[in-house]
Amino acid sequence: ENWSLSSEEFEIWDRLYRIKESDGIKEPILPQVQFETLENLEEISKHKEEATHELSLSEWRIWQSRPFPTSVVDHSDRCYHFISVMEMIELMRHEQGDCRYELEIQPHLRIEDVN
Amino acid sequence: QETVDRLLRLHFRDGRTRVNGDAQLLMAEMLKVFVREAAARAARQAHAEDLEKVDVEHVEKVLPQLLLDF
Amino acid sequence: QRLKAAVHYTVGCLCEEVAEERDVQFSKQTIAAITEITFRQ
Repeated sequence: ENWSLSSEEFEIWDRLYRIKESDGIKEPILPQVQFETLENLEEISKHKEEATHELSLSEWRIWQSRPFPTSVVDHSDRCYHFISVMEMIELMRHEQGDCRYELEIQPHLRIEDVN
Repeated sequence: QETVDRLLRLHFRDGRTRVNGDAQLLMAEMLKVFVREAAARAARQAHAEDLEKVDVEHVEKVLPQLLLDF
Repeated sequence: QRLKAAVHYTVGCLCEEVAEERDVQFSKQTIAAITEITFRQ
């Protein structure tokens, strides 16, 4: 079938890319995300814990307060929005005493808007 | 293109659903752009750390913003 | 699994193109990681 590897391609794949036990490398997997509000379409695939390395989306969260360089695809609006939120969190983390954000929006608060 | 077609079929609920050639080509191109962008950004991060070997850590650093860009 | 191998092979080839352009090398695990992300994407 055209969609799968030819024997020659398979040999290359097996030699260069396939992760074998002898390599002592863990298989990277992207963790399953559970959203309460969304029906989960993906079947939960069971992985042997020790043999896999869960790719982390949070380990480098502190780095996300600035845009990473791109190549041919620029950052999207929602990505810039994410970056600005992470930047705000970063600033809040280093604040002492009063919360600057609160002071900033406090003047605009009208209780009747809340009810 | 056939590989992409097969990938798309994994997610179809109705077995009769088909993907025409143009859609397959477009999806194949999009995935190629995605892979190259992921590789390029991770490589750039490795370079920023004066490293020649691109490791999973470099992919993880660029991953949140990469996923939001597609 | 055969489909994932096909994607993995293709991702490997694309990574090698980028590696040449940028004068870097991709570890086996990195190529597997990009494959996993692409597959889920």
